[in-house]
Amino acid sequence: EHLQTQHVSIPAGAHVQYTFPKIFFYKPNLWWPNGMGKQSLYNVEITVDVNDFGESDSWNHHFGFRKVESHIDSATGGRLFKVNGRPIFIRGGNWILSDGLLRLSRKRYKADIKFHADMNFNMMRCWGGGLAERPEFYHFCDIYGLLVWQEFWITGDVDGRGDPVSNPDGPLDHDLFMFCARDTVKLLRNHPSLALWVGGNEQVPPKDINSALKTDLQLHPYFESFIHHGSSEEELS
Amino acid sequence: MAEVIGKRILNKGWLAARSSEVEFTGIQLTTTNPPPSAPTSPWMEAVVPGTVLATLVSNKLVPDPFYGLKNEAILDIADSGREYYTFWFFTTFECKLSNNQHVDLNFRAINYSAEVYLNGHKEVLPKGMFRRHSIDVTSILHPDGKNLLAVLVYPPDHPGSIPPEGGQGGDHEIGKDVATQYVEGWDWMAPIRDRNTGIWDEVALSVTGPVKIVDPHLVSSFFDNYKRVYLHTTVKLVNKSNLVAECSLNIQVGTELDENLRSV
Repeated sequence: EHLQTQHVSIPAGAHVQYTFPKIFFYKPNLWWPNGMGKQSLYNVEITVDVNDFGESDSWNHHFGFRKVESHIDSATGGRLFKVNGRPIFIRGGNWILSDGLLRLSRKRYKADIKFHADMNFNMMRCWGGGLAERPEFYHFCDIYGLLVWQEFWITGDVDGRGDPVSNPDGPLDHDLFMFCARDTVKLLRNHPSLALWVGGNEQVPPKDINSALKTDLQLHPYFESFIHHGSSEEELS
Repeated sequence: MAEVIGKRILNKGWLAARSSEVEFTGIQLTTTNPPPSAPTSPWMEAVVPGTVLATLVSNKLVPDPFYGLKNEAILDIADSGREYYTFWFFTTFECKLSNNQHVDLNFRAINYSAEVYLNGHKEVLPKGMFRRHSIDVTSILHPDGKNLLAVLVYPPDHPGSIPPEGGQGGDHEIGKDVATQYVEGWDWMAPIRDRNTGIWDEVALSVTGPVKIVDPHLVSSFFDNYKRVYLHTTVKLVNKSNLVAECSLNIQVGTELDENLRSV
């Protein structure tokens, strides 16, 4: 049941988007943050074989089944998280990058992130003035159960604050910002540790960027339908 | 022997040189006048992935900025000008394709923009620190020999300057670019002199057949208190050939048991 083959015909020179029929799992092992349970990971492998050629390309990724929810608590103003339906008390740390000269090795990421897990943390917040972290960072957060709060690149440098006063309208090229944001989401979106995208550090991005981010990152209508039309037993990814 | 389908990382054998000290163009560097394989000035061994400053530190041309106050001894880009931290990076690689194989040259991130030269062919990589670049180089590769790759990397457009008293984000100019902003210094960090200019993430070749898989998307949905779970998978497929491709598209989900064992 966890192995599926589909026939696809692709015109010459074409780019096509293909959605597999959904694959059913009965009680899969869930991915839990550090301290709440195991970080169960499945290996998803996709291959494409072409007639008269053989295997043309392959891709694989560790995937964890987990559902992350959060909302702003009206009483405290704080953000509350649930993972797989269970409330979680966030013990987080701020993160900028592993090395100011960007010598970002797997070995270094592994040591840094394991250290955070050993400190009993369950979340790392990637500050908006630093990096969109790399897949290797997320890989080890998947392995060690660190949820990631990833901010886009908006800080006091781009909001009209500071002395001298910064540009009040964000980066000069808003289209470039959005291109980078979309590409970054595609790079990182399959990691179970990725818990939350945030527009920037301690503020709201310029109106057009904020609006575009919210639109692009909203749930696909297919999954929205579970909310509006599903039975009470159905839950949302 | 033909290339194996898959990814090959190019992280070894890179050289670097300050652009103002190189007399050749990118076309010349990747055809008639490559740097010597044993680097002589102005060429030096480069740290890729890494920044220009990482390469300079590695070659002991500047002190390590993270020891004591040694960062003060490194020239800031505001004082030197952008050209001082504009660097060539150079490497060679072998890649022999069989019939109907294709190869992309992938940069997972460059800060801030670049010109890529491969065997005398030029490609301009647009601005932006947080974007991937993928170039189909199938028709550019030398079929039987060594391929020469040179990358001219430019710093951010607005590296800014650091006020004498330091402060949060220097003069904030870096925020005009889509780049990391701590590099002008912050309350917890001294300014990074090259503003993290460089090929700062993975460089790789990806060899495929006629059809390539791009950016799969995995999503799960949960029902009945997590008893019933579905995996939803979408992929983009690119047919690089000039014929219709009849494909078998396979997805397999297994449980990792150990390094090389899995159950299906």
